[in-house]
Amino acid sequence: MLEAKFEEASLFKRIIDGFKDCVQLVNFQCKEDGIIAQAVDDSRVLLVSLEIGVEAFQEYRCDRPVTLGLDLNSLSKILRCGNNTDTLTLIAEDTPDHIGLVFEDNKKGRVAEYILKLMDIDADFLKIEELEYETTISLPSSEFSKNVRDLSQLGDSLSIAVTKDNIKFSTEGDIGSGSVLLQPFINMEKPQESIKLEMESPVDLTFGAKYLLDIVKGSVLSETIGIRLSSEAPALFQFDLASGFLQFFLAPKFNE
Amino acid sequence: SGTQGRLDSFFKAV
Repeated sequence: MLEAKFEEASLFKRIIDGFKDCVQLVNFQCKEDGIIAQAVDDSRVLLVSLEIGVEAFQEYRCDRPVTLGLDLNSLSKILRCGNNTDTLTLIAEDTPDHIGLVFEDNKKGRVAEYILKLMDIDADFLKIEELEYETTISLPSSEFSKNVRDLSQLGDSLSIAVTKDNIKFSTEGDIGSGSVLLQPFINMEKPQESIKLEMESPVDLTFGAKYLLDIVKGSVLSETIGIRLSSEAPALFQFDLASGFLQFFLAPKFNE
Repeated sequence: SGTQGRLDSFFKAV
């Protein structure tokens, strides 16, 4: 039996909104210590990895490991029915063919119950090795989103180059080119507005803009984004939850 | 510009 209660439905809504546009069918693996999910987009370029720790829930109980195959389009339809400040409880039996979603507004005594049929999703699970990264940066997710959205208007590829002094986003396209240069700084009063940079060796990687446009949707989850880059591995873009994270692994483009 | 890499070159299915 799974009973997982969010204090506010808005958290689960934002988690799903953060990645529903790049993958549709996702197996959610529920265990004693929380819920994890992994899915690769159809082009096998972008991998989404989600972890929701027990602490993210107001109440959490999972007697036996259970896999919930969810169609995120269908799930989103039901999530839109709940109000952001409702509590949301996910309920499933040990070998479920459906999941229950219960939205409760305790002040009004309003209870809304929905049932979502589960899917049998045949997806392989990719083993994510402990990757070694040459560069780790963190910056406000709003700053990252703006740069990706602005530059992707000009070109379908976007480069991220990091040296010890700065981070440069750039693109080139048919109508012209553009770049944004950022320098690290620490904002003591508002740490979430800081730009941090740790670098072992410079990197200069190019990514498909359309995938970065998917990744920035995770910005609804966190004020900051962590980015880890290596010339030898997919880039890691991470949004931290109060307990858990939403990660995107993105394979870079390369020159032949 | 450039060839798009795939995740399968880096991660193995388990």
